[in-house]
Amino acid sequence: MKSFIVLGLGRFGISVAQTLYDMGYEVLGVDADEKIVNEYSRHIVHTVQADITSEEFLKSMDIKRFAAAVVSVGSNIQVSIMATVLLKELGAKFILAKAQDDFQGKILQKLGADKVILPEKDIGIKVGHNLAAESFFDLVEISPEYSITSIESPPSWYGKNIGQLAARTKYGVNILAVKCQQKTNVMPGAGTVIEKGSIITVLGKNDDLEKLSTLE
Amino acid sequence: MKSFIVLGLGRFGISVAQTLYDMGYEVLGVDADEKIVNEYSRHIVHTVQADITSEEFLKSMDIKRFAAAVVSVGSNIQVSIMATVLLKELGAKFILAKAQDDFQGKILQKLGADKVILPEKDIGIKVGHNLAAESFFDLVEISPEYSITSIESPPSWYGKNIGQLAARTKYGVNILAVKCQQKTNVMPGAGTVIEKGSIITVLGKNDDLEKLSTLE
Ligand SMILES: Nc1ncnc2c1ncn2[C@@H]1O[C@H](COP(=O)(O)OP(=O)(O)OP(=O)(O)O)[C@@H](O)[C@H]1O
Ligand SMILES: Nc1ncnc2c1ncn2[C@@H]1O[C@H](COP(=O)(O)OP(=O)(O)OP(=O)(O)O)[C@@H](O)[C@H]1O
Repeated sequence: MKSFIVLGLGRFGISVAQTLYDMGYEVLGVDADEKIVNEYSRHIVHTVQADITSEEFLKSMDIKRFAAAVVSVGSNIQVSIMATVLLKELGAKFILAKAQDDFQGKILQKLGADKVILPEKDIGIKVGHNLAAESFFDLVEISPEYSITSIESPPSWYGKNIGQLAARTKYGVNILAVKCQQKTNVMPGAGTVIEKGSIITVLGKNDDLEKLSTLE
Repeated sequence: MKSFIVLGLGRFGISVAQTLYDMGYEVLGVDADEKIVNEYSRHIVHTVQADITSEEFLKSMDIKRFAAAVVSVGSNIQVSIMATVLLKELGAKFILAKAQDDFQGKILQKLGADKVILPEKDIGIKVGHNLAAESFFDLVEISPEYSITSIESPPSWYGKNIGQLAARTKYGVNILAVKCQQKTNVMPGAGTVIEKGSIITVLGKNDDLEKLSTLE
């Protein structure tokens, strides 16, 4: 059972902690603010009040037992720098750090962060792609040329089944899932019928996905 | 050619604007700060200095011509509320607004925002899933049971081709792409060989993906 330590329970930190906790993983949340520590003990159970830049505290945590350590204090570069350096020295397996801008991110990576997150920038890129995809569903880039996205079924597909559509041959896309009335059919068989209102998850070249989203 | 208007060029706003601009879409960036307007005119070309809460300004923008309007001023709820309400009245096709917390997000949705983004919270959820996925690559949930993730090729797969692996029959997963030395082969043919160090993007049930990531 993997366990994680989250240092700093701001909006980003608590979101990571809560997500992991809800998935069933063991999470330890750390914050200097007593009110926050008490508030979140009802949500992720294991919280402790401490200064994340304290070497003594971090040494007492047996950092090596965590699959990853998340440094989620973005507004104070000194705090995140110190915590990152200490975690690296204590042999943390994987350090993920939140940063406010590219420069801060570079510094943290040079000092040992394995991955740096810039929330506003990273989500901005995702949102930009979603808006362009016209369907406002998740768009995942598989490679510079290919992506996975969800589109509303083109009207000309209503009543046809996967076999008849021959999507790969005719449209160059691979149909990964068909969602109809809240029910999602993943890796659908050839007999699966597309209905009005179906949401189709497809994989293909960006140009082909663009063409498909404008198909009548 | 779709065009977008981004109101507020903070880190989130400029990231959305830059992403859309780099994809070839027409973007208009608006900010009250002259320095920012000049700075970004070199990056997204069309920027204008204005107060996004000014009804006169928004009326002069012919808001209906934009595929979407992004309200990206998160720190001042009054500004984002006013801008959202005005955009709704002017018939904006799609309003995406940035919010600082769930409560602010609810208010904006009630006032007309079609989609609300909470950067720290939304990216925290994504990061939580990536950390749990063990491979720290993108994990996309297709449905409550199925996800798409990238894993390092299991050693027992080295030297085998896609046809020999029969991944769907043997492991219950659909191989969507194989990345070898920076080169990504999407919708790989049966003859594609898996090499040491290959990164494989797979679709399957969460339990099957978990088993695969621990395969020898
Ligand atoms: N030295 C420290 N030791 C422990 N906790 C700290 C320390 N410094 C800050 N914190 C805590 O980290 C949390 C996040 O800090 P802060 O709000 O400065 O970062 P942020 O990156 O702006 O947060 P958010 O994720 O909400 O954007 C706060 O709850 C704060 O109490
Ligand atoms: N009424 C307004 N009209 C036009 N621009 C504005 C207005 N209010 C704020 N801005 C601009 O919006 C930008 C973002 O504002 P602010 O920093 O308050 O939001 P933020 O959500 O914290 O940004 P970030 O995306 O960096 O987190 C700033 O560049 C600011 O000049």
